Amino acid sequence: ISPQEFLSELKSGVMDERLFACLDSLRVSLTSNPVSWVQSFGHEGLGLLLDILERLLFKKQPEKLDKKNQHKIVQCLKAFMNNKYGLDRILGEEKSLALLARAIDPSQSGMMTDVVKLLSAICIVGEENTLEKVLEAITTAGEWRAIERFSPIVQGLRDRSIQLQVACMQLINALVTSPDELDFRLHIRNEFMRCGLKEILPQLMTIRNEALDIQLKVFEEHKEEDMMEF
Amino acid sequence: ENDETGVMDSLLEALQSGAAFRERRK
Repeated sequence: ISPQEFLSELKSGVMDERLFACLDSLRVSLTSNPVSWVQSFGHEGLGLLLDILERLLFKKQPEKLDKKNQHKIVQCLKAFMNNKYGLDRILGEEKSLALLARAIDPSQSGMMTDVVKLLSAICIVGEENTLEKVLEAITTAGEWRAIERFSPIVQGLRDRSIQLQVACMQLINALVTSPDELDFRLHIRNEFMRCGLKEILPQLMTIRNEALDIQLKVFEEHKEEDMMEF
Repeated sequence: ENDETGVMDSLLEALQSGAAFRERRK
């Protein structure tokens, strides 16, 4: 299927099962085709994907299939940014960060795991202003839900899914590690601690899991280094 | 460089192993 065929399908306002089939096929195409194919699709396609994700995320009463489609778009975005072109496009598109932050939803464990990982990667790969944009997007999503901005991430640490717990710890590390200034790092870490991280850390340390151990060790090491610097 | 794929896969691997954070702190 050519990029143009996907574009016309997405533009036609296709929904539900047909949208799911289209997105599933798009994800495979974005993964298996050369970057030139992704570029050809991305020129117009990224905007279309983001528009559909926005519509699904802001739906008042999303149905099960809407949630599946949300997750499928996140997977398409991941495949889209698996090359420098796609990553730069996503980083340059403020709406993409806003929607990814909005998709941090502890009631959708699978999607949240993917979203949180993508945001961690974006924080690490980007410049300092990228981190600020990610934080701004997380803040806006928190304001929209009328909750503390970091509370969905901390809530993810309480989830039964170990993958989500690891991913959330990764995002915390990415947010805390990225600022160049010590004050900024201390501020973000303290905000997470006040938001419930302090209570949950001892519980996380009792879980035997290699991937989680790595993230907890990173968190502790950086905390100690920052305290020394302070 | 623009033809390279696997950028996100490598980043996610580096995050998982902790290498990305060590690199960042250097």
